[in-house]
Amino acid sequence: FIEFSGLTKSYVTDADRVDALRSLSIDVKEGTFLGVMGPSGSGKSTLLSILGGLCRPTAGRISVDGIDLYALGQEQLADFRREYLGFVFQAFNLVPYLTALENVMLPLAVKRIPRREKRDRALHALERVGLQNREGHLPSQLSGGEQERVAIARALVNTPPLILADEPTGSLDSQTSHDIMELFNALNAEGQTIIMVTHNDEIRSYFDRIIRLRDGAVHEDLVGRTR
Amino acid sequence: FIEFSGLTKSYVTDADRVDALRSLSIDVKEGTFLGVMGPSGSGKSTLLSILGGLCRPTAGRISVDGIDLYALGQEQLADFRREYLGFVFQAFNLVPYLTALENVMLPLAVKRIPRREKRDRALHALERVGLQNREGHLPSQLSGGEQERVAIARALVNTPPLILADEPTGSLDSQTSHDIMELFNALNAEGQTIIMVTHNDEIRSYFDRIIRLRDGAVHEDLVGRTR
Ligand SMILES: Nc1ncnc2c1ncn2[C@@H]1O[C@H](COP(=O)(O)OP(=O)(O)OP(=O)(O)O)[C@@H](O)[C@H]1O
Ligand SMILES: Nc1ncnc2c1ncn2[C@@H]1O[C@H](COP(=O)(O)OP(=O)(O)OP(=O)(O)O)[C@@H](O)[C@H]1O
Ligand SMILES: [Mg+2]
Ligand SMILES: [Mg+2]
Repeated sequence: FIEFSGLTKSYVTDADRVDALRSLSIDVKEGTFLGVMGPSGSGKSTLLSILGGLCRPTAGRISVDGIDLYALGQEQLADFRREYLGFVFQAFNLVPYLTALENVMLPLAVKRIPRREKRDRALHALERVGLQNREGHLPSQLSGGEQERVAIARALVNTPPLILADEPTGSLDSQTSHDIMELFNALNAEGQTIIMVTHNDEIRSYFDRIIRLRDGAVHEDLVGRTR
Repeated sequence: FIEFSGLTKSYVTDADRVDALRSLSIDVKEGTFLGVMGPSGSGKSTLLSILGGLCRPTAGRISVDGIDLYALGQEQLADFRREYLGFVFQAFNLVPYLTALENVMLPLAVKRIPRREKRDRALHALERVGLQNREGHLPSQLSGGEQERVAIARALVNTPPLILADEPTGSLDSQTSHDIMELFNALNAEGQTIIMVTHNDEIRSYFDRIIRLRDGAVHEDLVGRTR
């Protein structure tokens, strides 16, 4: 479903060059619940943004469902993201002047369904993350963990075939983290492929497979739920 | 050292009213390493921002080192923050157009010491969080955990008597979290009072005392390091 070979990313700033990813080659089957772990700075967010068509690799190829991502033009890449992806950003990236409900409705913006149904679907997504009673709040009127859950609801509202989540439990307490993992588990059981970056060891048992990065390379690749 | 009585905070939006803190009364001795825990939305960040003079309570009084915080004028409150506080924000709040080093130098801005010494102190603070080789990067050129550590270094560079840290390990892997907690431990041993909001159970043993909030009230108050 997802294949990358020789995937490399280097960032060049005035002062230095950072080799964030060093020639990664990985295959991910459809329907996998994949965990990506590793120390701060090991390249996890970089990998996810390349997978999400948000960051052009320095070298290497990546295809999702047979589509060579970076061979697409800008417009086609935007279409790809809209059709295939739900993305939970490490920094949430909520629109500050839209309410929680309006933020969750964003991925439905260009769908040709009635506005009323968009509202209902968004409200349902907010219920699934426990935030139906915060629908009218702006991001600045929400706690850290509430903003994170709005970002999660937004990624799910479109039921995309591929969910990329960058540390979706980073701002949540234990109990809420487990509720959220149960939600992702249910979506994975319904067929959605999920790639989740996390540094939370407590949730490891949810993954079918765990890839550990270190300094931009694969340090460990474990398959199988009995861990 | 810190005393609040009847501390209450209600947020009123168009749609509803949220009672974030309900009449809290707590005393914190100088030199304490206090952990504040509790579910998402229980009022932890609200408590911390009131303690930091950043958010006016709806009712109740709070004094730090004998100073009645909200009896001060705006200018005096700013002086108080500069003299007494190091604050690590849940969302980091780094200045986007300043490098990591310049961000860490900010609390030294109005100190009458030579610029060269400000640079040295800031570089030393970055070393303590393992980021000396990222000094020239802008926040957008740093990973999530690196931005978090720059925010921590900035809070420490002034060796303030009171450190308020809102989930300072939220974006860090286990190993880096422990390194950061060892750093806070060392500062506490040198006499700094530290109040840390966290949802990370793994680091509980570092605290002298743990207050658990639930729906804006104290649910549990545990003293003593043997837990
Ligand atoms: N400006 C605001 N306007 C309205 N409601 C607010 C505002 N800020 C916070 N709230 C609400 O107050 C409650 C407490 O918020 P607070 O940020 O203190 O929670 P928290 O314990 O830090 O949560 P988290 O662990 O998710 O960061 C939340 O339910 C939130 O929705
Ligand atoms: N735009 C950029 N310019 C320069 N260097 C960058 C840029 N973005 C990231 N980096 C560097 O690349 C490395 C990998 O970053 P990345 O965000 O992928 O790490 P990560 O594994 O997600 O870390 P964390 O767990 O802290 O979020 C980091 O060391 C970071 O400093
Ligand atoms: Mg990251
Ligand atoms: Mg908070």
